[in-house]
Amino acid sequence: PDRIFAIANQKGGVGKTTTAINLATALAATGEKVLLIDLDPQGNASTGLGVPRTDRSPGTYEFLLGLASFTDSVRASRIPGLDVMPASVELAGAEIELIDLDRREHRLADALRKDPDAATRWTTILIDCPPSLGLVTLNALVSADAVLVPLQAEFLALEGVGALTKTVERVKKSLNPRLHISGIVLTMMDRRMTLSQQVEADVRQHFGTLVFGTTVPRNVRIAEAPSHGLPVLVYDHACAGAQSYILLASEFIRRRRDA
Amino acid sequence: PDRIFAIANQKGGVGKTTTAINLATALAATGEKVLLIDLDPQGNASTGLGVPRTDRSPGTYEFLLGLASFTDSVRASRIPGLDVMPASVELAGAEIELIDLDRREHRLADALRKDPDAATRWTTILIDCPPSLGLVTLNALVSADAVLVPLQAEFLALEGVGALTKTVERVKKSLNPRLHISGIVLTMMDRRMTLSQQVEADVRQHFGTLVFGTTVPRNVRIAEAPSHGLPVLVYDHACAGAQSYILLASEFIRRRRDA
Ligand SMILES: Nc1ncnc2c1ncn2[C@@H]1O[C@H](COP(=O)(O)OP(=O)(O)OP(=O)(O)O)[C@@H](O)[C@H]1O
Ligand SMILES: Nc1ncnc2c1ncn2[C@@H]1O[C@H](COP(=O)(O)OP(=O)(O)OP(=O)(O)O)[C@@H](O)[C@H]1O
Ligand SMILES: [Mg+2]
Ligand SMILES: [Mg+2]
Repeated sequence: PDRIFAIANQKGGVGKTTTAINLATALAATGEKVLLIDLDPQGNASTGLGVPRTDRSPGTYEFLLGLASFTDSVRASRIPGLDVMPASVELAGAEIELIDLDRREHRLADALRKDPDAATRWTTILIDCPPSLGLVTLNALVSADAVLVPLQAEFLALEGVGALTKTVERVKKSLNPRLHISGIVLTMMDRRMTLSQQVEADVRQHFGTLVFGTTVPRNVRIAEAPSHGLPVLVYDHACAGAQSYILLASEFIRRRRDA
Repeated sequence: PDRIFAIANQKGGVGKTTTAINLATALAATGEKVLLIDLDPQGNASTGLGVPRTDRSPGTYEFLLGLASFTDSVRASRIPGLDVMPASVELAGAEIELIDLDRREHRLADALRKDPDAATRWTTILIDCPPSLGLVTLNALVSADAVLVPLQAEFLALEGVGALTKTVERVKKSLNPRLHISGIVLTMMDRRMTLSQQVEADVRQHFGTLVFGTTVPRNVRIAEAPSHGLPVLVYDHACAGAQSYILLASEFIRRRRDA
């Protein structure tokens, strides 16, 4: 079954980081060994898991450029069973620094494969991507078995899905033949709003069973959690946001088993 | 007074495009001649102004790479007094294609300066930036007199402001000495939520008068407008979202006059 997932969408602010953190936490809670790789120079996934700004090197930047080993770049998070490879601001420079390197799209994939430890230590690896389709995101798509696409239930976000599916197809053809879209998750859904309902209807009509049955509601506790350095699953387990991510994780496990 | 503004923030989904479209529309409504340059490969500003996908070339991509003249790359929008330079998907390739070019950070600035028409035809030029601090955004920062920063009233968005102000300082020192941050606009404010109130208090304490007095409320009519290819100012003039952008435009004009 698929083991490495890129959480990607070039549209900004659609819930990539929130989905990466909470899906990782929920999977760890079921006893899986999970690694979350933060590939976004903003470092929001590192913040959301409580990794201090002063403890982010070596991290993804060093690992991608071959400056640090896998073991040195990974740390335990506050969540049992969940490790994190944090992102520091230096990662912003990677987009340009990778250009002149050999196998520039394969750096992450080669580094993950080189380390015998990586193949067995974690049952699932999630990669949180920045809001772009540049070389850093390309590295995630080349490393991954599958792409999970968080999609905000709004018109502008819907517009960008075509460009993403085209990019996945291009990567599949030329760089990573096993890559496919494992699923689309509707986020920030507000069922009272006709806009959310319309977008949901459009997406389900267009993408069918690719769209998870579980949707994530807009819920302020989700937006509050990162300021405490905690996933919402830990910050407020009983809230609607946390409950939806628990349901999402069980659907994720079921879909992966049946794939 | 400042004439060219980059609407920038590397955090995704904070309201850059929405602010660029509606501020441009409101300024045009006061009789100014405005140009909106869409520098985001997603082309959301072009969509929000109703430019069909089939009418986006030549646009920003061709202009940036010197493949088309200024006049050919600009079109009238549906809004009187507002012209637009649209973005097509090809722009996604610009991040890599610019790398090997001479004066790669200055391409947009040089092209704007080269055309005598540009200096007089528009009283204000707004540049909608993608959610990153790569070469395309750098081109906007080198061309601009000032940066307007839309800031979502949420914790993760607040985190990224430091990286943006550092980048602006770096560009000011090495590439564009006139660049400065003209203001920070709080977007998607929900006054009922303590999170929004806390972020607003933090931002005003930290940035003082740099923060616009006008804030933009979260308002579903704003999210509906792009599906009609219209700015919310035209789609639903009386709604709270549209009214806040009218107030924002008058504060923008006042601040620019008094600067
Ligand atoms: N379901 C939700 N309800 C309410 N707020 C949410 C929800 N999901 C995410 N948020 C908040 O919305 C903002 C954007 O979410 P997030 O940062 O996860 O998106 P992203 O796609 O990772 O953004 P970027 O493109 O910048 O990487 C954050 O402030 C987050 O806390
Ligand atoms: N004040 C608001 N109230 C409600 N929805 C809003 C508001 N401002 C923007 N939106 C919606 O939120 C989403 C994000 O806004 P927008 O696309 O303008 O942000 P952006 O910063 O340009 O995103 P990106 O980083 O992808 O370029 C859009 O669907 C938009 O319609
Ligand atoms: Mg993110
Ligand atoms: Mg935008």
